[in-house]
Amino acid sequence: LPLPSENKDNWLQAEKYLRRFYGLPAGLQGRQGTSGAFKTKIKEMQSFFKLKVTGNLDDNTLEFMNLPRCGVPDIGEYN
Amino acid sequence: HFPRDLKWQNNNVTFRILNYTPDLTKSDVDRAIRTALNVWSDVTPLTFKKLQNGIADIMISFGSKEHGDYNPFDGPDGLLAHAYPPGQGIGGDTHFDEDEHWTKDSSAYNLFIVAAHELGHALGMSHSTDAGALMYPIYSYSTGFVLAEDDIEGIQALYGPNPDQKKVKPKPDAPDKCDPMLSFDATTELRGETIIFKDRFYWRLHPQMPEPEQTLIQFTWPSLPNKVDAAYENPEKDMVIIFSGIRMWALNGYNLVDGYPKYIHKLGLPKTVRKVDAAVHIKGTGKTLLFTDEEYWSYDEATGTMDSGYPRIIEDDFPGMDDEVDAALYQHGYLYFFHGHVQYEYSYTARKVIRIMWTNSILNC
Repeated sequence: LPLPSENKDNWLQAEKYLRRFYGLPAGLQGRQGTSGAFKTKIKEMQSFFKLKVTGNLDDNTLEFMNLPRCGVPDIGEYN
Repeated sequence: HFPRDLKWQNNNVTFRILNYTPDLTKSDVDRAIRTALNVWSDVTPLTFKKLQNGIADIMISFGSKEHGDYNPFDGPDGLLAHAYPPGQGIGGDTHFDEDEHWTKDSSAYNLFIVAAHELGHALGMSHSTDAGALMYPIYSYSTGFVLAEDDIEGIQALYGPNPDQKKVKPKPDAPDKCDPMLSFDATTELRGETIIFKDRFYWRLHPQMPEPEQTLIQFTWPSLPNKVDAAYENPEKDMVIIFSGIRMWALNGYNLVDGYPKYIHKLGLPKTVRKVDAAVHIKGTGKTLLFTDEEYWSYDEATGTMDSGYPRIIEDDFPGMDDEVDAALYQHGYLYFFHGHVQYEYSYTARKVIRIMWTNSILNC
């Protein structure tokens, strides 16, 4: 089913965040549901910020994605 | 650290400020950058020499959106700055997002604090997972010494200590919720959640989120002190009262209630009481119990007065609780006393302590 537009915005923002700070590969994600790589990267981010590790884009995780922050990636593979 | 522990091979590092933000005077920017560099040189053998022209190791500049390194900024908020690990060329370079408002206080993004963080990257530090560390990726304003033990440990692993290091007082690392010896400073309910204060941090327990979330007190309530002695919620007024020393604050959600802080003696405590150890509101009775050393008081919220006949000895009225109280909670008809790494569950119906647990079992440890 098509995602409601509000969800889609959050989704896109999360993709951009994970790509920038957690090395989510570009271009792999479908728009529907949570792909393996997407889930894995969300878990990495949740683990880093000591949030509940669910792999899901919950409110808490989104809240952290909106906080003002440094532009350097959090995870060591620094390209 | 970054992969391969990238670092400067020479301890005498050069830097240059290529341009300036209009938000601050040139001398304010110079001072913020110099003070930020001193944060790291105070605890390492590193020295920083300022160049007025030419290529320095660390080239510092302000830019917005795409600013020349194909790593664009994003307008106000969001990304504030970034820096590159030690190395040739762009290595060490530090960029600030000019679309932010840069200040030298807490009214917007404090340039010194962001610069100290970014220059940590320029020296070889990557992000820390410790919410109280300078190298934690999310901005928060704080006063006092900016480095935490975690930061000092990291930078000295790369460069060693400063041979004539002044005595520094780093911020202690964030407490570990599953440390078996963990004790609490204070606990309270807050609109259905449970808040547990420890050092500069608090854990937030939500009934639907078994994983507690650790945050800096200052991040949520900037006007509160960094250390809380006691706290309780008055649900009728939707207010949380925070005690620290001889002062108390009233919070309505995120907001500080006007007229606070006040002295705790306004509650009717004698001047000899200099600290409240724990506080708990007993739902349905309108009474708030305040614990100081071996005694406790009963405050009537409706009349705003202390009940007569107090203080009383804690152990007399709560058999089984023969310790001082660090923190107290009232949940599901039971009163929980926390002292050190032990919590006591007191049953009003049985009129005694009926169970003893680890303090941090409330944190699922």
